[in-house]
Amino acid sequence: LLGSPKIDEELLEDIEETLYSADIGVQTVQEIVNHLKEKTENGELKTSQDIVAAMKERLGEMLDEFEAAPVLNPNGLSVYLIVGINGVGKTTTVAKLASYFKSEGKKVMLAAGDTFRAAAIDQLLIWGERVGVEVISGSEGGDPGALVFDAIHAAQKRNADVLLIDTAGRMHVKANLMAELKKVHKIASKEAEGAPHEILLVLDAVTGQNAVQQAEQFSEILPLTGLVVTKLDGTAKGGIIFAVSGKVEVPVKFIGVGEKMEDLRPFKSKEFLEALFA
Amino acid sequence: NLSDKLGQVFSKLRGKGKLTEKDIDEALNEVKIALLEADVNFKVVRRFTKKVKERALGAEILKSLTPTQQVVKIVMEELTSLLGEKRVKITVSPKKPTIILMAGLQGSGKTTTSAKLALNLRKEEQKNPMLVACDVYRPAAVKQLQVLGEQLSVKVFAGEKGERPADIAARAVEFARNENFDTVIIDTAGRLHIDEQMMGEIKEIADKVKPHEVLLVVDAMTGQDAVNMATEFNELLSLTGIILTKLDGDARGGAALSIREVTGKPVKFVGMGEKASQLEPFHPDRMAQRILG
Ligand SMILES: Nc1nc2c(ncn2[C@@H]2O[C@H](COP(=O)(O)OP(=O)(O)OP(=O)(O)O)[C@@H](O)[C@H]2O)c(=O)[nH]1
Ligand SMILES: Nc1nc2c(ncn2[C@@H]2O[C@H](COP(=O)(O)OP(=O)(O)OP(=O)(O)O)[C@@H](O)[C@H]2O)c(=O)[nH]1
Ligand SMILES: [Mg+2]
Ligand SMILES: [Mg+2]
Repeated sequence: LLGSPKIDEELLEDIEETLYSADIGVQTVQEIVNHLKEKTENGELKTSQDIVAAMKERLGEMLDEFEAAPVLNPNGLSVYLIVGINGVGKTTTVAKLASYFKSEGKKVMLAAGDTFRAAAIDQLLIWGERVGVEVISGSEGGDPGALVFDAIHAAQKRNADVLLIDTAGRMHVKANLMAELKKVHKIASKEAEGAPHEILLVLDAVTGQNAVQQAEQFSEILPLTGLVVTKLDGTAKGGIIFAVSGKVEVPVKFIGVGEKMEDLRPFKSKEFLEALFA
Repeated sequence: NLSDKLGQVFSKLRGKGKLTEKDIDEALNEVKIALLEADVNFKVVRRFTKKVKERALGAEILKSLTPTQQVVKIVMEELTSLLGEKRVKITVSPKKPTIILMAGLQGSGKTTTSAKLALNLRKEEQKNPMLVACDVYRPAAVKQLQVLGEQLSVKVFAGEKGERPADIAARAVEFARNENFDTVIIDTAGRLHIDEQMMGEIKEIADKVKPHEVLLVVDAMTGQDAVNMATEFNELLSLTGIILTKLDGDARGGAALSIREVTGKPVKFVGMGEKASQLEPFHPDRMAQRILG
């Protein structure tokens, strides 16, 4: 095998740097690098352009099954549960989703399921006002399960099309908080046919490898149906979704690209990949 | 964990007197992986492992330590020294009030940490702090700080509708001076380091009130982007310290190392939960242990 072609060391370093700095993670980066080394050594990839193209292709394949449209209930109320750790952008995403569905002609209502954090209810009430949708809220410190129960019944009574439930941020390592969320989910599933039709885990694009733990732990207690990656308007590339998609088979449905109600886009893997290498 | 992995690398080194370069490279590859998995910035990892290699090369294997222990010892020492000293306190200005400006990306924990800091300074340093609500954008941001202030019986200064954050801050400092508050903590809106307008705004606040402390609030789970944003905030505002939040999660916290390495600023506190009492001093040795995994 003497003289079999090898990837140029400097190109390899550049590739590693590009992939790592996008938060793609050790396991995935090593997998891609080994794949490229193999293809170079067997002569399949000849030039550095070939190698870079093969890298992009490989990443594209990984995201193949990873985009999906939001699910709506054809027969009645669609209930969405929005979950995630503290500060990732859940409440703002709820407002954006409300604006999105409203612009599609849907009658939207919001449920202020964060009954814990200071001014969380106020925050959602203001958003509801701005978007022009009704918000069902209780008092701060109230039981989130009871709030969800009331919100679903109010939404059904008002013939709403979509009910978006905001929840309190919580660390996935806190068993009691995760148990509370499981209870909220159970209530939602009992009170509306087929609910929740979407359980969206919100991930912050700035997050490093911990996103994998977040996705794993949340999917352990809830049957997640989608991911939302926020703050992609920053310099973080959100490459963590490669590692997340490997561990938890849940598609990315939306991305957040700003703080205004219109800053939500359906996730398109092709665009995402282009932005990764921009 | 890293010790186990290094143990495997070195299990074939029994009886050798010195670590060869090849042995060290193999061990350092494990260190590199551990640090990258912990979210330490790629370039920081490269510089760090180079430094460790220099120390490890030619190091005699001490009779009291195995090669694994030797390398881990060097790595731990380098990590701990890079992470800095513990218990670096908040500056106290001889001319009151001491002004503290909080800065950081969206959702990093600034508002919550501002309240925590007020409680900490009152309890631990017998200060009489005042909070200033300079986030005029986020829905109910001012209310959030007011609710926290109320829970802690800490005065919260809010501005008038439409007032610029820099003017609110200036008026707040004046108010504090007249009402004998010895510390002013200014909460600001979350912002992207690439948002020229918002970065210009926080620069305006800093220029107007000349803070004694400018603290960058960073989420412990921050990935590779930590270096980009910390560099920008530091170059614009000359940070005086870092506060690492959400350390009660299970993020390894490698961002702390990256930010320390590129800014050289001390980590003054860590956030260990949502309650106002959950602010703790930074322990570099514990952080090093956590990063290595
Ligand atoms: N730049 C940017 N900021 C965002 C985006 N999404 C949310 N934010 C900001 O992130 C911060 C936190 O957003 P929230 O919606 O309060 O986050 P949350 O998950 O509900 O927070 P908790 O309820 O406290 O856990 C706010 O300042 C938002 O404006 C985004 O896509 N881009
Ligand atoms: N578990 C945990 N949660 C925290 C910690 N610090 C802050 N939080 C939570 O993180 C979320 C965001 O905190 P905020 O204080 O609103 O963050 P912020 O930086 O002011 O957000 P913006 O003003 O929108 O940029 C809230 O749910 C807080 O309760 C911490 O140390 N641990
Ligand atoms: Mg929220
Ligand atoms: Mg805030």
